[in-house]
Amino acid sequence: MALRYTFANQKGGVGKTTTVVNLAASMALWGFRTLVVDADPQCNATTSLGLDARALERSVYEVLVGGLPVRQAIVSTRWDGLDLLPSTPGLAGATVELNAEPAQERVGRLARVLAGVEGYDYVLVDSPPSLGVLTVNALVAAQGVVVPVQCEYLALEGLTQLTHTITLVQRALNPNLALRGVVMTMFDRRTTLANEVVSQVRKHFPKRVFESVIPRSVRLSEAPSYGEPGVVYAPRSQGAVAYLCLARELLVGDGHT
Amino acid sequence: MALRYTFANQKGGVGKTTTVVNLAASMALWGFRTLVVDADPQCNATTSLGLDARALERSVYEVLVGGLPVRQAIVSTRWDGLDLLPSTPGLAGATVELNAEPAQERVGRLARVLAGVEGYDYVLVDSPPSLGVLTVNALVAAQGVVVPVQCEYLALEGLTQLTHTITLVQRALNPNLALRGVVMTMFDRRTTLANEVVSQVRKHFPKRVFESVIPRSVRLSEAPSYGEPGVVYAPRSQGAVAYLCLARELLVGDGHT
Ligand SMILES: Nc1ncnc2c1ncn2[C@@H]1O[C@H](COP(=O)(O)OP(=O)(O)OP(=O)(O)O)[C@@H](O)[C@H]1O
Ligand SMILES: Nc1ncnc2c1ncn2[C@@H]1O[C@H](COP(=O)(O)OP(=O)(O)OP(=O)(O)O)[C@@H](O)[C@H]1O
Ligand SMILES: [Mg+2]
Ligand SMILES: [Mg+2]
Repeated sequence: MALRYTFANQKGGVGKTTTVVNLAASMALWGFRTLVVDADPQCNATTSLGLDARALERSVYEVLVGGLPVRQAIVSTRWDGLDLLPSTPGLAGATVELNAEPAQERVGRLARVLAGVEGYDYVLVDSPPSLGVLTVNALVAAQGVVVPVQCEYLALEGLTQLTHTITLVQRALNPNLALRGVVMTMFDRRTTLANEVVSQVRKHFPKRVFESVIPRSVRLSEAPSYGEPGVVYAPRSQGAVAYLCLARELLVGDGHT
Repeated sequence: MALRYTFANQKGGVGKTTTVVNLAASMALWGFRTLVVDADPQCNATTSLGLDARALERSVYEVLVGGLPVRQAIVSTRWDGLDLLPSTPGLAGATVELNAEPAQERVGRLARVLAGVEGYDYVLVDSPPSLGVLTVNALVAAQGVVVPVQCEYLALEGLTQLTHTITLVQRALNPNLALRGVVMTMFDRRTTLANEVVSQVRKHFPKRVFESVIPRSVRLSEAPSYGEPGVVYAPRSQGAVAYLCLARELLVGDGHT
């Protein structure tokens, strides 16, 4: 049974997609069969893995709302052991359609869908920058939530709301959900602000912040334009190496050696 | 009658809040009476203007959903001529409440509220990173939409969806809505990627991209931790000067000399 992790933070642009894509690619490189679920209508994870969201006929939308068996929407990527349940811009419509469902279905649909998926060691879910129905579905479907936090002052603000939402989901919808960890992203060691943010977050989430801190690295932001994860596009770059270390830290923490 | 501009882009972290706050502060510095409306439950614009969202009893939420007269929720900031209609984390609940209203009210509530506001030259609305009911309200309430676009590859992806949503709003809800302009943000001149993104966006939106390009500047991201706009906190910094130039460009374009 796969370990299912959701990457969530309603603050925009903090590195959710970049973290999902680079962790998944690192895991696949080391032989872990990995499925990325793109639950964001922006389709950034789909594009970052080299696929054209507009060209795909089946996506997580048809699975969530149209009842399509999930196996029929999953596609393989260029990399062995790395598959994708792609998104589509039309997923934005799912919010309205899911909200019309009875409560249990409204938030539990993705969990029901992913329960039927076999043959993976890891399932990593990318979510949109909101605490709406798609993100709640992703939290209900997961055993752990990983929170990317940008090393910026404004990124601190939303952490209280996010932990509040996680607690609500744990109490009412998914008692198994654990905070798997916080990843500090876009760290710029030249600024005191970044150092201050890291120490504040470590205080706020004692023992929960991954040791591997992801530096700001242009290579990581260039990689999606080539449809490749940073760890493939520029494996010796600072950003890629940091993600490989993070992947190793996560895998060791999960009991893999 | 004030000119009402909404700052929208569903891509997260592209500089919507930073642009609203710095343009508003620049306008107030030059004597234009300006109101910032924080329509994002993250409350980043409220914090960036030195106010504590959790300490305020009245916000845009009570106005939108609770029928509070807007005058009673507007607060002044430390700077003359710059007022704020603050947000609150509870605004996230407005999505559910507004969705329960009949269609016209659901999307037209903010427009109705702002029609009753007098005494300002400009009203600038900050919106959340989504195309949901709060952003649609903001688009219906505005005469112009300003689109901040980060100089990153992934930021290009969402532009088609955004222009599609703007067109829908123009056709069905607000025929007066115009694309006032696109602002390129977080430009890093050392990277070829940034230059490529700017030229792609200029091709996509001919004559609509503001000349003033906002560079990546640490001072801009430090300013919110002091509760001040960048143009006040570090007025001679690259980022602040770029926003002052952008404000001037916008004001001149609106016929002010
Ligand atoms: N460590 C990094 N260094 C430099 N650029 C980065 C880094 N991580 C991400 N980026 C870039 O910053 C932007 C935001 O990252 P990303 O899209 O992964 O964030 P997100 O949280 O998924 O955004 P959204 O909230 O819109 O879903 C992207 O253009 C990405 O390429
Ligand atoms: N030109 C800039 N240079 C450096 N940092 C910047 C710049 N503009 C914004 N920032 C910082 O980048 C982060 C994202 O900017 P901001 O919060 O304004 O974007 P946003 O689009 O409003 O985000 P959201 O989608 O979450 O509402 C913030 O931490 C901000 O301080
Ligand atoms: Mg993303
Ligand atoms: Mg914002």
